[in-house]
Amino acid sequence: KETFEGHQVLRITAKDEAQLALIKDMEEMVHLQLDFWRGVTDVATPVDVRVPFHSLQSVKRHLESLELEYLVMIQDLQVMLDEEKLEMESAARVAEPRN
Amino acid sequence: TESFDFSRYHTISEIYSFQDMLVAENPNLVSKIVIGQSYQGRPLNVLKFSTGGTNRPAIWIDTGIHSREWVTQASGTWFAKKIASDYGRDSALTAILDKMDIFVEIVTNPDGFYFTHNSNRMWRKTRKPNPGSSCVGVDPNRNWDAGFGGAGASGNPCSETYRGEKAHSEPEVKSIVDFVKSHGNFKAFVSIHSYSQMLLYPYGYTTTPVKDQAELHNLANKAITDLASLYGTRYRYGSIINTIYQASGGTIDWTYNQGIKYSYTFELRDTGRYGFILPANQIIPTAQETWLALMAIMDHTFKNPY
Repeated sequence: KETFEGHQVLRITAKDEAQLALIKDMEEMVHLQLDFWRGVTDVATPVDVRVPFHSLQSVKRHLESLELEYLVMIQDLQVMLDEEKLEMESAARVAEPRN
Repeated sequence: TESFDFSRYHTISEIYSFQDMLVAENPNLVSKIVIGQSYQGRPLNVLKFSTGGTNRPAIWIDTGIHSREWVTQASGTWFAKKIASDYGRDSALTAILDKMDIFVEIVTNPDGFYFTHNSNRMWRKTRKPNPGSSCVGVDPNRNWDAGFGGAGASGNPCSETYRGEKAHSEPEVKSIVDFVKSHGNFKAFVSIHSYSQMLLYPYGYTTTPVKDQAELHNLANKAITDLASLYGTRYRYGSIINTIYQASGGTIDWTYNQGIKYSYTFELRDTGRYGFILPANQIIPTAQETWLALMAIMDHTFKNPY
């Protein structure tokens, strides 16, 4: 089972078209294993990208070097997935007696 | 289905059971058609809502072609129940169903959906192995014969937007293609994704505007206005290539080129910061607001025969 411990989802905001192009370039950086949840569209729309733990430092350094603004949208993806799983399980337990 | 909990996420077997229950409860309205099998042999179920007649003009709705977009399968389940419940009660829907059929495919990528529950929550593609590569699966929204192989899709099997070896290589796609062609009378086709809050019409593979652009644009505006009336969720709208990015081999580009004028694709909500793991308490609000937009599209299709 694939887990996502330490993976973060970053929300990147471009100030202008030039910055947007820099984010677009990141889509080609295969070695970073980035997973674009919401890809590059326009300046008004932020880009969401899942970053594996092993790429986090490189990606953040890269963004900072290009003066690209970002915030951590999801701090630890696996924590959220675990919460979701628990929620599903507890809902299933509640549903059983009714059935 | 009265005890089905729409406010939580469900496994594929629970959704399959729901479909069978809905059919059993509404034998004069709902039937289940198996249009094919996924690569791993799961049935590709489509619920048909029909009040009679043969080969009536029809509306197609699919959810879950990208398996990790769980709010779409959950919304599709809600839509199915809503159609069954509202027939005979809601005058607009009743008028539509008295003249047209509605088809709903809730789990369009069942292998991927199963995989998201059991192995990798973030899985998006199909699960067919790619010869010569260790990477599995094809992006089923790049696998259609509409600008296939062009820009905006990848030829690398390890990419999330891998287009596949050839158009319609994926049984999940080919089954819809065959069904739509053999039916021959679809008038609207709505393919539902999440997230980023957009309502889009063709094209994605070319900047050439579709000949019905003005009408599709106005209808999209009406649909997103209706949608926003419930919770204020703001949507953007326009052609795929102008609103998101170039994407070749997409679903609704193919359906439009088949002559289905009212071809749309949704990106449902994430008003917050959850993306594909939108909390379950968002399912019903998402489905409710999307339903208003769907009704706008269905009603327009009904009132503007072609």
